[in-house]
Amino acid sequence: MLEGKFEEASLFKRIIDSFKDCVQLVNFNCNEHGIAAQAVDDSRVLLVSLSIGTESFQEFRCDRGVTLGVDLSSLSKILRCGNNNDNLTLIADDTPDSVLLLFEDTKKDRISEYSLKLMDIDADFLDIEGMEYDTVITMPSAEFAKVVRDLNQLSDSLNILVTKDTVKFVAEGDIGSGSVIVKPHTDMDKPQESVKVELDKPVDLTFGSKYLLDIIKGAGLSDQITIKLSAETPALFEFSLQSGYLQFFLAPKFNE
Amino acid sequence: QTLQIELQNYYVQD
Repeated sequence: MLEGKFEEASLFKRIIDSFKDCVQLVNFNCNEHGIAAQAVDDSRVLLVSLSIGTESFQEFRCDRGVTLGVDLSSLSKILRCGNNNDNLTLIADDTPDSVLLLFEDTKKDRISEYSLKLMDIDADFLDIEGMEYDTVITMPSAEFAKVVRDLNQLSDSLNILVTKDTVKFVAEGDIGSGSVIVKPHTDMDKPQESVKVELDKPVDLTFGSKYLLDIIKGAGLSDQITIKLSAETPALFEFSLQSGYLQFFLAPKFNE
Repeated sequence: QTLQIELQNYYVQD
């Protein structure tokens, strides 16, 4: 049986909002470590990997593994029914055909209960563990989101070039071109504003802007984004949770 | 012209 209580429904809402636009059908695998999910978008270019550790819950128990096959658009409809600062408890039995969502208003005495029908989702599971990366960039997620939104106006591709001293984002399109250079620095007063670059090998990669626009929807989850790049494997964009993470794996584009 | 690569070019299915 699964029983997971979020202190605030807003956390689960923000997590789901961060990837509901790029994947629709998702198996949530629940066990004693928390809730995890992996899903690939229809074009098979972007993979989402989610882990919500038990520390993200106010209370959590799951004695036996349970899989919840969920249509995210349906889940979103139900999540909109609860208030952000309600407690939210997810409840499912060991072989569930539905999951119960219980919203409790802690100030008034209102309890709302919704049942979401589950689906049998036949999804491939890709082995994404153990990849090596040439460079790891950590920067403010809001700053990365702005770069992606700004340069998306010029081109449907975004080129990311990383050297020891700089991260350069470049877009070249029909109306013109644009670039943004971000340099590593440490902000002692606001560490979350810092930019850090670890580099084994310089990197020059191109990604589809439309996928990056999906990825930056995770920026509300974490002040910082970690970007891991390699010429040999898809890029990894990671937002940390208090316990767990939301990761996006994005395959690159190449010049023909 | 750029070519979008798919994930299965990199990952094996578990």
